[in-house]
Amino acid sequence: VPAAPPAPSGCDDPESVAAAEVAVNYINDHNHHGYKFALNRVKDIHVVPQGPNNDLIFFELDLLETRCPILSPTPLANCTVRSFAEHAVEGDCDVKMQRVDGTLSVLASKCHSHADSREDIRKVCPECPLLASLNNTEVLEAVSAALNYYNSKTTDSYLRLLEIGRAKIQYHPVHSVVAEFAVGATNCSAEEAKANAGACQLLPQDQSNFGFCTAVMLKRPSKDLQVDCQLYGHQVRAPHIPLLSRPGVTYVHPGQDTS
Amino acid sequence: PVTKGAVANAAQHDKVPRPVGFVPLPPPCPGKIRHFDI
Repeated sequence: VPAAPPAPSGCDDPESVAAAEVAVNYINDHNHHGYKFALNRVKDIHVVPQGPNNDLIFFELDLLETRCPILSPTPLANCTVRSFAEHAVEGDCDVKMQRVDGTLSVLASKCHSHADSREDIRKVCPECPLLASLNNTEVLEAVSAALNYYNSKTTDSYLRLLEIGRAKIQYHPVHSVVAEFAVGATNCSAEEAKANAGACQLLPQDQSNFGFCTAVMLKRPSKDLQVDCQLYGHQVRAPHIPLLSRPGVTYVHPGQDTS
Repeated sequence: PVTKGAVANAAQHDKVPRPVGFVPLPPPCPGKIRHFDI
């Protein structure tokens, strides 16, 4: 029987990093809201031997939000971490793992996410947009209008809002709202939904029935609405309604806890 | 056994220039920041 590899001790030891990556995958697999998170730093690690080839591992991990919605089929390795200027969101996680004969398993995890402070961003980037509250009236108005607009143009399934992921509002030089939101396909066509949208039911919670949209609503000086949705069950974006070349600004994101 | 002379020698040894390519070991924790700190 080959001997198990030595217990991890340093935060950047290959064994520690490998275990941390298992933990991050576990956290993403068990989170059903927002975006996937990527490892930014192994903050601390404690190994408690339980017996021969049997250790408990306690991690403190710093994660960063990526651009991949949690329902996206894109592997985490291909997800881009949001930049500091996008108003980054950090996740602080405590994870308890067990390693028996070299096999890792997560026993428990507890995470808290929070957006970077507005002051931090303002210091280095006064013009950078900041997160807006997800229940902001302008945000809700933009999401509702965008989804209605999309449903009025598509010949596919009627889409229903699942959750708003991020939103930002810019006031200068153009007053605009940019929102990102997850959608689910229903058992109605968009045409059928015109008669009674309330009767439309979300299709089974298969990844192919989910999608993600980005909406840009210009409010002043001119009014305009553009929406782009990607349905994960589709290989192409349909209908494609191009976004502004440079979407607008501002965000605020509530903290999120998972365990 | 550590003697006064040995300590003095060790101190002296620390002043010897480190060989080219010498990389001091990083502290065990926290680990490196992969993207940026917030």
